Amino acid sequence: PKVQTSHDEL
Amino acid sequence: MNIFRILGDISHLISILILIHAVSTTKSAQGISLKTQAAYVVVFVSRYLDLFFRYVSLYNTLMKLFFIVSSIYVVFLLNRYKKNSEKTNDIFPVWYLFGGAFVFALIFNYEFSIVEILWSFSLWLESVAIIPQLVVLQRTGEAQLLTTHYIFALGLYRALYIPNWIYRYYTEGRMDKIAVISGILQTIVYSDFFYIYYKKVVKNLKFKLP
Repeated sequence: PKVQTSHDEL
Repeated sequence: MNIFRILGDISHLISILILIHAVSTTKSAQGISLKTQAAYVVVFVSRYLDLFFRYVSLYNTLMKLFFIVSSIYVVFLLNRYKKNSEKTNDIFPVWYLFGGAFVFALIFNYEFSIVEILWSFSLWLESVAIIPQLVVLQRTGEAQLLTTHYIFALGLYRALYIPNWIYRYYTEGRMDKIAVISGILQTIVYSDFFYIYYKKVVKNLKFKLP
């Protein structure tokens, strides 16, 4: 799984 | 976008509307922690700095703007209705929460940059920001029903994000460790309140802390 995230949540 | 996340966001939105409704109809700030509300302003402003350089979706942008503007409005309302003569129960040393969140943000972040550190800081601060409010609730002993509904809806929001993260892990292979761990911490902070809320409110009794 990707560990880095896109911060697309609130 | 899955059902847990939408319900979580809606419950977050509703919690703020309940709070604004409660304060403006009673014209009183009693029972509401100004410290907790001021912390939420810091949470949203430090987390949503990416409004300036990252576009996710119209939904995402509008919600971010709503949370920033409404949290500032709530602080404005509380200041307006706060009576100086009232004995304050808002006594929690909130700077410990800010300091702790900042230290955690320096240790746990995805990149050692100002924006990423502030993003992580906002998550840790949010996870504990309700504590001054819970202290007020405990010291007051009895709270208005609307206040307890507000805290419940607010707690429900992060709790609903947990199944959302599990869902996203299996469908997208996505795993945001900082959000997940701080989110679980936030839900644990609420757990005692959830239990009392269930016992007193769901069973239709007067809300009273021991």
